Amino acid sequence: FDGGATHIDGSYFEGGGQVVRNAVALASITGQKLRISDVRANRRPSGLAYQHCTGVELVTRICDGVVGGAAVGSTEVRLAPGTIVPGRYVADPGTAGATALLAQAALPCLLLAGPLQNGGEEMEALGKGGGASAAAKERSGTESGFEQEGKAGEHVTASVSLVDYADDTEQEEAGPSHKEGMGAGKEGSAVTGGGFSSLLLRGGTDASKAPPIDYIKEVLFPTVKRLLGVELEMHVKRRGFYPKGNGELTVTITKSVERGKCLPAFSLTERGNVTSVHVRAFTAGALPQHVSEEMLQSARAVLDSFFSSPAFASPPPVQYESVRETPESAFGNGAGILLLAETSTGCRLAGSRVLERGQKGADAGREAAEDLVGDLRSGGCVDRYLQDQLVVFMAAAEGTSRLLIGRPTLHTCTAVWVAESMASARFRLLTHDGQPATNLLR
Amino acid sequence: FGDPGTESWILECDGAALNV
Repeated sequence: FDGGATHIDGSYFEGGGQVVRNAVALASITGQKLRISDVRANRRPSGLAYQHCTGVELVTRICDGVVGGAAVGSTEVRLAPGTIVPGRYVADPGTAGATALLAQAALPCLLLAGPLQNGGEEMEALGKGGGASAAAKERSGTESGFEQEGKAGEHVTASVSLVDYADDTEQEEAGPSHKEGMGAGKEGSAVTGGGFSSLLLRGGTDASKAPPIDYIKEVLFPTVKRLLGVELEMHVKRRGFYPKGNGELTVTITKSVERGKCLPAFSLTERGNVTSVHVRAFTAGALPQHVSEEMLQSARAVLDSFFSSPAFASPPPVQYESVRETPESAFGNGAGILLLAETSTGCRLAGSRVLERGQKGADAGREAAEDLVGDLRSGGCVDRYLQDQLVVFMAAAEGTSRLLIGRPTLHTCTAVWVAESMASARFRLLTHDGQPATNLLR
Repeated sequence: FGDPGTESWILECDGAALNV
């Protein structure tokens, strides 16, 4: 493994799961061997959690690679990528591990994969025979082994590893709750459709220390579509929460980059004015609906105060929505809020919270709104959560990209460092008048 | 709203032109 592998110190900067996700994604795109040491050294417990293992395994499958160390608790991951293969993939950490993070890890690879090469027949064969699973098992020789072989019409699940955004310790302590086991692999007939790559992801859709899936659907995906000229669709079939997860969603790439071509560079530097804000709070399961009302009320107080400033001659319309999830639309108990602001130049910024155990709805709503207001005040085109998520696309692109951001977050600095370590991309931070401000980035 | 220019920066990147 180690011959010629790029070494990433997993304890550097943010030192959590983001390093792992970005590094394996870039390894799969560049074809570079990768060794990550001291994985999640800044988390307790350190090492890979279930959701990280699943993410590593998922990307390994997409790039037809060989992985080592993709096991829970592992502090070293080694990946020898092969060639990215478009396909229909399924990943299930078997916990409330965040599906949003799995989608994040897989998306850059799938956007470059091109259309399915055999019209989906290849996937069907995998589902019936489990051949790919067996082959991958033989190739990778993962420590955990493959939990299941595929049967006709069933998802083929593979072995998995770990998880997280900043610190998913809480979700991961519970361990797998699905009796069918955790895994990431290609799937058979369950995801149908045309000749496009897709993901079927199970786990937590609204988990602490990770973006809620609504954020990915309403902010990341629309922004990526707009900036890169690709087409993505997400369908959330069922929300899932800590500790049992069991949420389910599909992501379909209906227009990717032509194989052999690069992602385009982009410029997102004009924020414009806020033209609308949509605030949506939901409750599910045992959490009563008045919790979402509390979230909305406290969020409204923050927004009212902000938009009552003399700076706003005409405040934007703000729409409030309280949603009561049904047993069909959500599994388990949970609540959350997302505030989405859209601007006249097409920027989308959001604040969000998943209700923590014991947390008051009013506190979650206020915090989410304060996040959004803070990001609007900064004047950037993206919120604090999107800035680091776009770094990998800038790094892979052909040409020079520019992104107007608020103060760089630790996650952004980490993503930049990983991108520069794994690829020949070079990042700079500039003030509005073009002066270097690199001390903030480094 | 806000005060663009005091708390925002341009993140600029020369991409690596990666493909597969």
